[in-house]
Amino acid sequence: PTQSFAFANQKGGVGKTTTVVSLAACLADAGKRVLVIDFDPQANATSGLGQEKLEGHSVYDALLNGQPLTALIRQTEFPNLDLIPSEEDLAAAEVDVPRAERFLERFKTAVEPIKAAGTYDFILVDCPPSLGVLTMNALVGVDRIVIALQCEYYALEGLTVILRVVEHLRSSGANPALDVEGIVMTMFDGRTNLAHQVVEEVRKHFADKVFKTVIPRTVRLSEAPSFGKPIIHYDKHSAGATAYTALAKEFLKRREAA
Amino acid sequence: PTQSFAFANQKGGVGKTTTVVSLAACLADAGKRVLVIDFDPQANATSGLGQEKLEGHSVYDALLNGQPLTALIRQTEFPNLDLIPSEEDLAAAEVDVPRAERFLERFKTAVEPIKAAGTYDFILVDCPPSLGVLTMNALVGVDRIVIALQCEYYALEGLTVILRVVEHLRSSGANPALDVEGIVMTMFDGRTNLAHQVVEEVRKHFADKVFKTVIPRTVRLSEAPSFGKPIIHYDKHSAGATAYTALAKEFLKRREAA
Ligand SMILES: Nc1ncnc2c1ncn2[C@@H]1O[C@H](COP(=O)(O)OP(=O)(O)OP(=O)(O)O)[C@@H](O)[C@H]1O
Ligand SMILES: Nc1ncnc2c1ncn2[C@@H]1O[C@H](COP(=O)(O)OP(=O)(O)OP(=O)(O)O)[C@@H](O)[C@H]1O
Ligand SMILES: [Mg+2]
Ligand SMILES: [Mg+2]
Repeated sequence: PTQSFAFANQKGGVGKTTTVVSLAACLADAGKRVLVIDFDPQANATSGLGQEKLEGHSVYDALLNGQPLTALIRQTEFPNLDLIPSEEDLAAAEVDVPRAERFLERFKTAVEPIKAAGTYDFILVDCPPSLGVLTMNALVGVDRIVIALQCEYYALEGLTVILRVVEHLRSSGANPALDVEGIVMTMFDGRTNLAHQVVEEVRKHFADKVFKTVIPRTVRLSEAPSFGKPIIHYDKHSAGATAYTALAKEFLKRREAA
Repeated sequence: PTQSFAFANQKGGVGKTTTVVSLAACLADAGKRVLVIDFDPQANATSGLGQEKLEGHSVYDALLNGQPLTALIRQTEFPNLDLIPSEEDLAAAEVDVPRAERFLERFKTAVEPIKAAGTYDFILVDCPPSLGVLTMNALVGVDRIVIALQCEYYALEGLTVILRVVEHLRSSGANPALDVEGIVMTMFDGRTNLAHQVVEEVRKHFADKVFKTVIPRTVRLSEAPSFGKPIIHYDKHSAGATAYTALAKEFLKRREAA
């Protein structure tokens, strides 16, 4: 069956997009069929996968007018890796979707046929840095959330907020099965005390929910998007590629054990 | 007269809050009377200035019910530096404010009395990473925008979007005087080609709009928030403190020349 994940965190710049793009590429490289859905009007996952942003090519019409999501699916240049792109105008969904009926379930309804068809092993949704209607729709429509967490103080402050939102969506019945798949520590700079303190703090409170693989801050990871390539295709032997490959292995092991 | 600035950019994690907190402290240290207004439900500027987040202590009631903003002003431990704090519940404004009358001008109306009183030389508003109602209210209610721009590819992609929003608010009459005060290049890592390329690209297109002072990526800057202190109070002799002090000087020179 198709398993679906939202990568959400209202704190900005914590590595949500980088984790979606990198992890998706590693899973595809391991032979899994992966669909990335870009839920961010910034459309960084779209350009990170080397795709054009084209007016009207986003989930907007699927959320508002019931246009089938399958019509939006694009193949990327990377085998086993497809994308539903985004573009700037998706931002209007934050204002328009709340006016629609059952506005929290628009994505859940739209993605159902894709899940039922079983075309993909994994669906990864990249969310914008907010807890608005787009992120809420993603969280209601997926099975699990993955939280990218930058090893910095402000990011740590925001963790309880997103966890409370997840708990509320579960207990309110909006998505009774929603659970935290895991917390990925990102942009870890081993030379700083702060990074070690943040990782220690998070592991202390969230123990097994925290992926063992920690993603280091590396220049190659920040360069890859300007070439429209995930890290394993931009620089296969870099520390970033090694880290995300390890994360993908850990992710698969957890999924198989589940 | 009081001059007001919004620090906005929908791209997350580009250094908006760090720039507001650091610049405000440097301006206050130079004898200017400064008010920081935290418009982000994450309330990072509030904790970055060592203040508690307290339920109900945010601009929410001022935007919705016309409660005077002056009632929310707190003195910080730093001379000449006051704060209107934020807290998580401010997030509800994104849904509630659009239902109010003249919803784009709620902040403009609320901040008018503070501007008229002339208590402050500068008002600095820290915005969340989105182009929602809170950021729009900030942009309509201030004189200028300052754009913090991380020296990275995804951040560069988003620059045209925020500039178009500013142009639209100006030409539509929502804020006819709104202009870009400047673009601050942040988290510059001189060891990477990417950073140099991004700075070159931005200077090529935006010339004088780009502040000459470039803020380096430094560990001390990422540590300061965990102590609730702006960089000049956390580590006065650090590269970050030197850079933001230089930025404050440049900022004041531009203002005096204006
Ligand atoms: N491990 C890393 N090492 C170095 N740079 C990184 C790393 N992960 C991400 N980056 C860079 O940091 C910036 C922020 O990452 P990214 O855009 O993936 O975060 P995000 O959470 O998706 O941001 P937003 O909140 O705006 O959606 C990007 O410029 C990205 O290239
Ligand atoms: N020049 C710098 N050097 C090192 N770290 C920095 C620098 N500027 C900011 N940071 C750190 O980078 C992270 C992002 O910065 P900050 O939170 O100020 O960005 P922001 O644009 O306000 O984020 P958001 O979009 O979530 O509001 C923070 O953890 C901050 O401490
Ligand atoms: Mg992103
Ligand atoms: Mg901020």
